[in-house]
Parts: sequence; structure tokens; C-alpha cells
Amino acid sequence: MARVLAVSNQKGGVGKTTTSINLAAALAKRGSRTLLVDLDPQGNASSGLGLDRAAISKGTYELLQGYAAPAEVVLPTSLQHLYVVPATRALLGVELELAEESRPQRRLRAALDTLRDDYDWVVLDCPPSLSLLTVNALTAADSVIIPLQTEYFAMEGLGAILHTLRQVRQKLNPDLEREGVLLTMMDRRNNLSKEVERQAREAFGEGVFQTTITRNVRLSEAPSFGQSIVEYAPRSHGARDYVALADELIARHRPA
Amino acid sequence: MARVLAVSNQKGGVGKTTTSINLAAALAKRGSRTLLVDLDPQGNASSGLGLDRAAISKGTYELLQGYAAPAEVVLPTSLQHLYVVPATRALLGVELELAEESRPQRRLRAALDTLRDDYDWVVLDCPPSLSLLTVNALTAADSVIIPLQTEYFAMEGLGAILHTLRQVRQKLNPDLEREGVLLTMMDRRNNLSKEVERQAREAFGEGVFQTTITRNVRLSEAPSFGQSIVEYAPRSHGARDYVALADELIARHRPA
Ligand SMILES: Nc1ncnc2c1ncn2[C@@H]1O[C@H](COP(=O)(O)OP(=O)(O)OP(=O)(O)O)[C@@H](O)[C@H]1O
Ligand SMILES: Nc1ncnc2c1ncn2[C@@H]1O[C@H](COP(=O)(O)OP(=O)(O)OP(=O)(O)O)[C@@H](O)[C@H]1O
Ligand SMILES: [Mg+2]
Ligand SMILES: [Mg+2]
Repeated sequence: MARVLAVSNQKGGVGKTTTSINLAAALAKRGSRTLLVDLDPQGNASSGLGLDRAAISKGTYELLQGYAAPAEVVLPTSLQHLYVVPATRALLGVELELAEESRPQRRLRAALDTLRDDYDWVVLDCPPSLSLLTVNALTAADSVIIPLQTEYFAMEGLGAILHTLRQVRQKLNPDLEREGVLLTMMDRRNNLSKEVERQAREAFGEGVFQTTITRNVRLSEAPSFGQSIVEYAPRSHGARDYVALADELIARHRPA
Repeated sequence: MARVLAVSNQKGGVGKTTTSINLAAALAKRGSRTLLVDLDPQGNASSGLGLDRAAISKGTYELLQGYAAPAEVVLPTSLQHLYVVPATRALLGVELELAEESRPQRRLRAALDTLRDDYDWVVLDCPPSLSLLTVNALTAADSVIIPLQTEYFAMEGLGAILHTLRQVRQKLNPDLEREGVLLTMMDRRNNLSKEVERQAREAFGEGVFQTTITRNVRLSEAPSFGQSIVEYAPRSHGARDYVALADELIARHRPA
């Protein structure tokens, strides 16, 4: 039975998609069967893995609306053990459509129920908001990874996502855990970056992953080739960081 | 009568708030009376100018709901000629509340009608989405500045904002112009960054500002001191870039 990880933070551009793609790829590289679900209408996780979104007819939208069986929306990728449910443009309208339905927050959890048995991990890439799509992810998840860019505005925004986690835990998903705060785009030469790391470890202690993701140009190049970092530049810092993150998660939840 | 500029792009973390704060500050430094309106519930533009959001009782939420007169929600800043309408936490709930009302997209335009006469420029900082708050900004604006981070995912997302502009022009604001695409976080040593600049200038020609904003650590430090770049580090690249952007806009619309 898969462990479901939501990757969420309403602050924009903090590395949610980069983490979703590359953590999922690193878990697959370690031999875990992994499913990545793209819940962002921008569809960056889908295109970042080389999928041609305009050519895809079924994805997360159909999964949430029940217009397709779960098995119909899962696509293989160029990496063994890695599968993806892509985000098509239709996803942009789903929040308004679902708002009228009963229990709109639980759609994803219900849809994943049948899929979870086929995988070791499910990774959910969230949009930069605390809207219905993100709440669906938090309701379906066992735990949440909160990417924290080591910048001032990102630190400021932590209160909002923590508040939302508490609300989701109270009303929709009592077992929701915080998997950890993940420091992203770290630059050890930069004082602000080091200061944010110090503050985060002081505030959250063990709640911050040992692994930090350093700023690495290969990570921003990889999606333009439609590949994860483990295929595009397997010996880069970026690849090593995400493989280390995968190893930290495997040691925690799937020790051999 | 002020020219109203919306700063919008649904892609997260591309430099919307950094551009809103520092362009507004640079316009003020050039002697223009400038009003910055924070339409993002995250409130980064408010805190980035040193405002204590928890201590503020009225702001953009009250302005949109008509619970306060426009003059009551405008606050001065430490910079002469620069004023701000702050975003309080209440703004988070406004989209659901306004959705039931008549013509919810025109609230900001109506509220700004009385304010525009007191300023030369009004700058609207938008959240990372194409939701009702962003549509309010695009309906109120004369033109839109689209910050484009010189990265792959940012280039991919341009279609969505351009599509939204066409829709707003057709249904809500026929005079809405594109002020320009602004290249942000440019790093001339980085091939991807140069490639995105080349593609953007090829696709948009004159529609891309001459001024580009280079990556500059002072820009990410300034908000932690509650100051704009023109106060925090007036001789930095970041300050020079945003003053050059202000000069480009003044030459276009307010030649002496
Ligand atoms: N460690 C890193 N080193 C260098 N570049 C990075 C790193 N992590 C992310 N990036 C780049 O930074 C930008 C923002 O990252 P990403 O798109 O993953 O953030 P996001 O949180 O998913 O954004 P959004 O809020 O729009 O969904 C992207 O262009 C990405 O390639
Ligand atoms: N030119 C630059 N050089 C260095 N850092 C920058 C630059 N522009 C922005 N930043 C930093 O990058 C991060 C993202 O910028 P910013 O918050 O302005 O983007 P945004 O588009 O407003 O994000 P959101 O989508 O969350 O509203 C911030 O931490 C900011 O300080
Ligand atoms: Mg993303
Ligand atoms: Mg912002």
C-alpha cells in the first residue's frame, strides 16, 4: 500500500514541482514503484517529464470528476517504475465545477483508493494556492512535504500553510502528518539563505529534513529536455540531493 | 489621473511582488505620486514595505467590500510620494464572498475611481493565480506588466496569462493593454537565462521591456528590512534596474 505524499506551499516558485518530479524519479531509481499526480493546472510536472499536454485527452481532471477509471489516466514515463497522472488544461475549471458537488474535498482520496495498492509511493504536486485542489491533496495524503525556499518571503508564508494543515486535520483528514520542511535553492555563500536555514531548524527541529536541496542550474535545465534530474544529469548536485531525500524517506518508512 | 499598472503572472515566484514594490518605489523616487495596492492574501508587498500586517485593521479587503472609504485604507510609507493599500488576512476569504455578488470582477475598478485622481501611478500586485482577485486587477488596469523569470517553466506559463488577458479584454476591459513582458532574475552567465531572453524578444519584439532585471541578492534581502531597494541599497544593480524601468515607463507615458 502506497504512502501518499503531498508537496505543498501556497508561496509561489519555491520548488514544489522540482521536488515532486525529482523526488518521484529518485524513488523510482531506487526501485520503488512511484506515481506522480499533477494537481496544478499549469501542468509543469507533466511537461517537465516530457509529456505533450495538448496531445493528452485524460488526466487529473477526469480522475477527480470520475469521467475515467483510474487506470485509464495513468501514463508511463521514460523512467522505469515512474508513472504519472498528467494535468490537462481542463483542470483549470474543476474548482468551480466541484464546488457545487457534495464532499468536493474528498474526490482525490476516493480516486486514489484503488490506485494505492499498485505503488509504493504516490507524490502529489500542488498549485501555489490553498484552494480546493490543494485541499483535495491534503485530504488524500498521509503526510505533507513543505518546500521552503531559503528567502524572506518564503519564511513569512509558512504560517499560512501550517494553519491550513491544522484545519484539514480537524475537519477532513485527522491522520495527516507533516513529513517535513525541505529547504530548497540553498546557497551556502549567501547570508540570507543560511539565516533562513538557522531559523527553520530552530523553529522546527527534527521537522526539517536533514537533506537540503542546493541551488543547481542543472535542476532548472532538466525540464526543458523533458527529463528528471536523475536522467538528465545523474552526477550533478541536484541529482545527489534528491536521491539523498529519497533515501531519507525510504529509511523512515520502507526500511528494507 | 493615474495610470493603473497590474503586475500579474499566474506562475509562482517570478518576481511579481519584487517588481511591484521596487517599481512603485522607483517611480516615487522620481517624484511621481504612487499608490501600491496589495491584492495577494500572502501580503508580501505589505510586509516587504515594513508594514505590520497583524496591526492593520483595514486594507484591500475593506476596499473591495466597500466597508471603508478609499481614503481610510491608504497608508503612507517611509518613502515620500509612495502610499500603499495593505493586504490583511481577511483578503483570503474575499473570493468566495464576492462570487455571490453582482459584477464581482468590477469591485476594484469602482473603488479606484475616486483614488486615481490623487496619484500619477497605481501599481497592483497580484497573487500567483488567475482567480477573481487577479481578474479584478486586470479589469481595473490600463495595462499589465508580465514578469517573466528567465526559466523554462516560466516561459511555458506565458500562454495562460495571455489567454486570460484576451478574455478580460473581450468581456470586462476592452482598453486593457499589455505594458510589456519584464525579464526578471536574469543571469547572463547562464545559457538557459540567455535562451529565454532570446525566445521572448523573438516572440514579443518591442513588447519586451528594454530594461531587464538581473539577479541581485540585495533585492531578496531588502524585504527582510521592510524597505524597497531604493532605500536599502540605492547603488545596487537591483536599484539601478528598477529605476531604469521606472524611467522607461515615465518616458512612455509621462514625458516631462
Ligand atoms: N534547487 C534548484 N536550483 C536551481 N533552480 C531551481 C531549484 N529548484 C527549483 N528551481 C527552479 O526555480 C523555478 C521555480 O521552481 P518550481 O517551478 O519547481 O517551483 P513551484 O513551487 O513548483 O512553482 P509554482 O508555485 O509556480 O508551482 C523553476 O524554474 C525551477 O526550475
Ligand atoms: N532580481 C532578483 N534577484 C534576486 N532575487 C530576487 C529577484 N527578484 C525576486 N527575487 C526573490 O525571489 C523570490 C520570488 O520573488 P517574488 O516573491 O517577488 O515573486 P512573486 O512572483 O511575487 O511570488 P508569488 O507567486 O508567491 O507571489 C523572493 O524571495 C524574492 O526576494
Ligand atoms: Mg509548481
Ligand atoms: Mg508575490
